[in-house]
Amino acid sequence: LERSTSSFSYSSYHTLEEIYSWIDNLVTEYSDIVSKIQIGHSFENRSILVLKFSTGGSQRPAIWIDSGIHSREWITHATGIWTAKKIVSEYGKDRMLTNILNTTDIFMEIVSNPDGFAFTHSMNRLWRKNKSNRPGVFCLGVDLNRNWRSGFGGNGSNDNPCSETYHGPYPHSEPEVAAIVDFITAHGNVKLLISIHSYSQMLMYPYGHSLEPISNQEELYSVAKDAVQALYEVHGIKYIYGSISTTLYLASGITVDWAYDSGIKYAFSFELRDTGRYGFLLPATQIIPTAQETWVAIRTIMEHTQNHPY
Amino acid sequence: QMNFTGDQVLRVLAKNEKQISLLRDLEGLKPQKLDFWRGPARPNLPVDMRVPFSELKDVKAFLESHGLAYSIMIKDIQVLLDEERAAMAKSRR
Repeated sequence: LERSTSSFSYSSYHTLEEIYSWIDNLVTEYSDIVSKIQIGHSFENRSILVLKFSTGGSQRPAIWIDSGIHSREWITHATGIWTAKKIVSEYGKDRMLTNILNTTDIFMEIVSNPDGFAFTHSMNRLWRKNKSNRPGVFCLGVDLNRNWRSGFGGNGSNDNPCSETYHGPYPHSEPEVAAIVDFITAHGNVKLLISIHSYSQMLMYPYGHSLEPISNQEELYSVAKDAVQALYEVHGIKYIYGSISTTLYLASGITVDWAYDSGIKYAFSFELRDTGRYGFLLPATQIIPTAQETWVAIRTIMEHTQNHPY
Repeated sequence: QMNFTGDQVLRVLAKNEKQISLLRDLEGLKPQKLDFWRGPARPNLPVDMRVPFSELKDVKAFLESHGLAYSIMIKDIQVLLDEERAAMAKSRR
């Protein structure tokens, strides 16, 4: 296992063990700004870890970023790792980020579906769901992005346990979702939530479960537009943007709808690269360019959130 | 490790809502066989589906018989998976 974050290869994919070891190294090397929190256990009893970037204070407003909720979307974990390293490296240098961290905490959950992720390395690279099973149910796993309370069980989700979009027996039934819900609800002061998926180059905001526009539609549309433009200027990758139900399709029981309904006004979901050749099997050579462009978009959204407190 | 030798990812460009609905029907015709990487959404967005080798002939016949234009995005998934594993091993070394 790597023994420091500087010898860790950010341009290759890693196993769960390597990522968890890297997390411990990051916390050790940058203990003044980042710590590790365990927010729960997965269905197969793996630790669910969150990095907390903070310069102190108490009950500060916070930003939540998660990646990897669909386990086969490896580019999202890799982008999360690169982004976490970027944050600790840029604090004190990047004025905007430094301002944010002087008043706001950032929470990052890099592997939101550890069981599924381990399974993509051990048995099935194309596994998407978690690994829960219930008596009498033949198929494994729930789609963790269909298990959230808002719109649960509606269009764009499936009640068939063998489906890739199976929503699970009831809202928040999955420990991986319940851990985030409990953490964010207990914190009570999260102002921005970003959920990172792949692929298809999209930046979206609520709702997924309904075609009804949210009350902050115009503002979130404008933020998405700015973020996508900033992302394009890095490597020329074009994104489309808008609400999930109008940009992509109806999808119910998803993270950002729950976040928005829980009072988190700024809630966005990324669909990162591929540009149409590799799908979920994006070559590792594209990790760093993808992370670079994604960071600029995330930074744009964070800056807007910082400048528009609520 | 599951082996995906011969499995392909087809990229389908549906021209209209009718063709989108046909793709949704196809999913129903082939339960647990087709794995939509990009699900049927709207005409201007491509639909990517992983088709197991054993289903390729049927699925391509269905697409062609309904005038659904498609291309082969990934010709053999296992080749990419092997490359991915080799890249990880090389990086680890």
